[in-house]
Amino acid sequence: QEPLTVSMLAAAPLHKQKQMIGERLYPLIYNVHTQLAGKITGMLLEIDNSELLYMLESPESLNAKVEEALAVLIQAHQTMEEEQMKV
Amino acid sequence: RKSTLNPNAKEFNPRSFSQPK
Repeated sequence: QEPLTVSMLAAAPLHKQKQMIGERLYPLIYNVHTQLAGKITGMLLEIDNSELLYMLESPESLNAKVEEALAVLIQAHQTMEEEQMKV
Repeated sequence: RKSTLNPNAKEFNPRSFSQPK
């Protein structure tokens, strides 16, 4: 599969650009975090497209971002659990 | 440092991704 380029994205309407990047990100994340791939991909897609394109080409920065997203998800889940315990 | 990632982001639904067999 040829790498996703800026010109390919620029040719697409804005709302389609996130879907296009997501289709590339998802399989990479699925390999590492199968159950959370959809959630993590959704979180990363809020990052601006230029940084996302860079991450698609550099696995270590993608992995770092994925681990950050995972940590945020776990933190949010723990906070929610604590809130529920307080009630 | 605080992460800028949003845990409530909308989940992404892949269209073209086929689950590996």
